[in-house]
Amino acid sequence: MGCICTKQQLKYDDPAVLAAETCFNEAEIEALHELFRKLSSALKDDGLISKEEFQLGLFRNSKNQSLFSDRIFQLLDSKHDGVIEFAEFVRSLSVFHPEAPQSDKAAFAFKLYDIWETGFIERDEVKVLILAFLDESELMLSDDIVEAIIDKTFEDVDSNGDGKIDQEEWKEFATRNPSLLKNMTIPYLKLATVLSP
Amino acid sequence: SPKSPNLINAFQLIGMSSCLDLSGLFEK
Repeated sequence: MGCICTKQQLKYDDPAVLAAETCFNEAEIEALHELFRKLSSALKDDGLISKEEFQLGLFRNSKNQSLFSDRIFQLLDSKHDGVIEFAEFVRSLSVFHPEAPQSDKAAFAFKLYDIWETGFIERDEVKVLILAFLDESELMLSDDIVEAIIDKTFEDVDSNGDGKIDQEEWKEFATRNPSLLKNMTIPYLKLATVLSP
Repeated sequence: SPKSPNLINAFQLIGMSSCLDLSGLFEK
């Protein structure tokens, strides 16, 4: 039994399998492994990226939290066990590859903004997102302006007017406004092979 | 027709910001 589990683990992490299932080629996966090794050994050399190591890699500071980095960590941690393992890292980062389908990027962004994971983006979630954006950007806006931005958002996206944004409405809006998904592409990933020392 | 043509919507605001920028992970 142990032998079978080991084989499954090897297969799950195997660069050829990951290459077949993601936008990366095997050489890029090897380069990502170097990056993963660096990130996952920053605080504890255990082959797993903790939230603190993720924040350290992202901000150069393990205490520098943000709603957006928390949400990305939660989505990268697809097994929800509080750490990111290599296969999760590669599979999740694939959506940020320049050649990943726009529909996959839109679906990932929807999950990111659906903070409470209800399957819809609701007014309260949009408000939390705006306030987090203002906080991170060190900007201040009056509550009236924030409410007006929320109204505008729902005018633009909530096409059936039910007060919440579903995946179809989001997909339609993102297709009409591809700049919304700009942050869903990491140009570095196309150059992953040169990241390897 | 839109009632607030001069306002930006929340997703455009966040999409243009660096809030979701993951490039820090790749910089040495």
